[in-house]
Amino acid sequence: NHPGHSWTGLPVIADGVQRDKDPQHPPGDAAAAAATALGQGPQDMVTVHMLRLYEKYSRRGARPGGGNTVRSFRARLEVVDQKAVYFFNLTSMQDSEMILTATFHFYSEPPRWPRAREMPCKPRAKNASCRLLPPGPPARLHLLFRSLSQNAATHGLLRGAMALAPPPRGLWQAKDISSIVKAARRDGELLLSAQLDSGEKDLPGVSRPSPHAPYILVYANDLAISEPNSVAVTLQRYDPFPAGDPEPRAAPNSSADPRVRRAAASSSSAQASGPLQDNELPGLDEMPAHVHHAQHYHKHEFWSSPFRALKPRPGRKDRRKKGQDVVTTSSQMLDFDEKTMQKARRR
Amino acid sequence: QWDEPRFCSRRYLKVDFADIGWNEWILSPKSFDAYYCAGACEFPMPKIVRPSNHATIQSIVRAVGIVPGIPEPCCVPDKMNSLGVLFLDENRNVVLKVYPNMSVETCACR
Repeated sequence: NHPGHSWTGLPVIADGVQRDKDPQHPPGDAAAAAATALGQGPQDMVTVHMLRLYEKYSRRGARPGGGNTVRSFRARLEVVDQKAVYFFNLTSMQDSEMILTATFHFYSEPPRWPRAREMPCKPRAKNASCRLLPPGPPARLHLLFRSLSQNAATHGLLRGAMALAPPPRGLWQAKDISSIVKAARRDGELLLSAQLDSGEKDLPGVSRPSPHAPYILVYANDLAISEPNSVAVTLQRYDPFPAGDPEPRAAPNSSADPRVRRAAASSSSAQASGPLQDNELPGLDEMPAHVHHAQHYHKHEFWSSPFRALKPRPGRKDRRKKGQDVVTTSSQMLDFDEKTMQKARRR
Repeated sequence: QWDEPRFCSRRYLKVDFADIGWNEWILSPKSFDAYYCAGACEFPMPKIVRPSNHATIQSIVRAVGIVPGIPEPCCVPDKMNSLGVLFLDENRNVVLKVYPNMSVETCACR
């Protein structure tokens, strides 16, 4: 584990990346946008940290942590056996994200120096002033990491423990937990817990979420980010067309759009009358009377089936003159002169 | 828009994430200059459209009319830039991703 880098400014990763100079002043209006989007006050340190990384990338193109992705994970605070335990849900990490570095950022409260121990003065030593023993060393801070799978009820598998010398005053620290996060992910245990144990009973108010809640940053290289449509995978959360629009091929009557329904209505009434009237070939009504009389055909009998196989056209010489259309009783096929056929085709 | 050059070139386009409904989870940037490519790639192509060898041949074949139906080469992005986006994931954790090919630097006929 890296020696604890402690500094007054913003926490940065403990593996030597240059530090952020100015303390808690978040960059630009992005912080305000982030605060409103998150419904958090600007004091949310993880957001400020991420904004700092974003500004650094945007200004200098410095790839964060050498990769193309930084994921932050906020802590969910629970009290287990009267101890404050922070839980981190790492399930939003994508399989294509190769972890480069993971860091745990936490705020060390200023050490509560134990009161100087008062020794009873010895009655016989008159002039000896009642000396006060110097206070004992401040309690050391222990950091315990456990990982558990989503539905495990246990405390989880101990993944790492660190003993930290308490800093001279309250400030943010960062610890490299890359090996812990990689091992937990390898074992499919994407729920991580961190317990900051200073050996003392946690104060009753500890279960209150504090602006100093710890957080985890995971620096990764997303191998899928160069795929053609990688931006849609993570940013396109729904179709650009709001749900509820009927499918274009849905039954027209179900559409909300009156025009569509009206148009659909008109085409279906056309269908109701059936194709015969519309597709009647011209000349059928003008058939010479004798033909009608002789055969007593009704119109629809000419069309035994809606789809007639096309008959090869008779050669020019044996085509009948205009007006002599005789329906040969032998075949149901109708022969029309060229002009009629042209009109029909045009129709 | 009207004084845009006829030939394939980069045109200005600013994308506002609010226009495409992503602004609820994108913290930064709120908008960015994406640009786009448009214009002719017809024979003879000027150097500025940086045609590939294939595009040059295709435009000649089309101009000569050897093979009917051959289209003009396409005016497409050539050099592109990345964009860092800060957004909230499904668990409302803040994520920074650097997406490649998000804005057009130069266009060319291909």
